[in-house]
Amino acid sequence: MNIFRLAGDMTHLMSVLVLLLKIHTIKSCAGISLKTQELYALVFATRYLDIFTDFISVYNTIMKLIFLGSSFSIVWYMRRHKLVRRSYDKEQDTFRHFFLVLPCLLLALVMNEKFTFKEVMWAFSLYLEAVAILPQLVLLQRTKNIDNLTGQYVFLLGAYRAFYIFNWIYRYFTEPHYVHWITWISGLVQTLLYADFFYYYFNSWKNNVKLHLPA
Amino acid sequence: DQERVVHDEL
Repeated sequence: MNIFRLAGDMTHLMSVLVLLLKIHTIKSCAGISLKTQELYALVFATRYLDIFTDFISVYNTIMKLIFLGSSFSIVWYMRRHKLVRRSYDKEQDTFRHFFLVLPCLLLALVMNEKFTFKEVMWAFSLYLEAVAILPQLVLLQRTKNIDNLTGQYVFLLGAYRAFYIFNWIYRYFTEPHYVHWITWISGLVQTLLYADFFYYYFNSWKNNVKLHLPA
Repeated sequence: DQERVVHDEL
C-alpha cells in the first residue's frame, strides 16, 4: 500500500459516500444518472466475486463491503425511495445499459488474464467501470446544469482516477513483475472520459457564472 | 503460485 493508492481509495470511497449521504439528507438525486449508478453497482458486484474466496487484507475486505453496500444503497434510493425517486430526471436519463454491458462482456471474454468465470468477470468489471460514466455525461450534456452535489461527486471521482494512475506508476517502478495491461489501459480510458467530464463541468460552471452577470 | 491471479487493488 502506497500513499497514492490510499489517497485513490479514500477519494473513491468519499465520492460514493458523499453521494449516498447527500441523497439521504436532501432527499434528492437531481442531475444524477441512475444508469451510471446501476452500472457501478454491477461493476462492484462482478469485481468483488472473490470477496469470500481470496483474503487479501482486512482493509481490502471492509472496503469491498462498503463499496458494494453504498453503491446498491444509492440505486435503492433512486429507484425505491418515494421522495428521492421523484427528483430523478427519468426522461433525460435514457442511455441504454445494454450498449455498454454487451461490448464489455464480449471484450472480457476475449481479453482476460485467465479464462475462468471469476477472471472474465473481473476483466468485465474493469472495462465497464471505464465507460460507466457515459450515461452521466449524456445526462449532464442534456440538462446543461451541474449543482454542488454532482460537482463534488465528479471532483472526487476525478481525484480517485488521478491517484490510481500515480499508484500504478509508483508500483511499476517499485515492485518486480508489476505489469497489468488490462487494468492500466481500461483505467487510462476511464481517466480520459473523466477529463472530458471535467471539461463539461467547468464549461457549465463558467456559463452559469456568465448568466448571472448583468447584460 | 503462478496459477492464481490475485487482484489486490479495489
